[in-house]
Amino acid sequence: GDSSTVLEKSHEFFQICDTEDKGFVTRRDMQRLLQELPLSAEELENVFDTLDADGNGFLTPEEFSSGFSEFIFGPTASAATPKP
Amino acid sequence: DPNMKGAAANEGVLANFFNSLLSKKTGAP
Repeated sequence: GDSSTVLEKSHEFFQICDTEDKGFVTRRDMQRLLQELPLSAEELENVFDTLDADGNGFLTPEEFSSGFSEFIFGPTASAATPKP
Repeated sequence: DPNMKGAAANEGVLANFFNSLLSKKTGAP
């Protein structure tokens, strides 16, 4: 169904960020995307901070897909995973 | 409300980010 497609896409995008296949994405990984995406370093920082819900400096696949779902479905769609 | 503005700005940046990834994957010229 649609939701599995979103998960798949989210996974694909996560892999683009996690080039070393660590299982998480750091700020450093994010800055690597400077060469690949038309975003500034500041914007990439912003994206990282927005996605890193618990602010521990690591983006997990869950945090990443939660952010992606919000982008696709809107903020209300993530009501199933409430934030503190 | 400055907080609302910040959230809106972040959403825009997030949309920008995912849109860029989407066009990267679809191989837009």
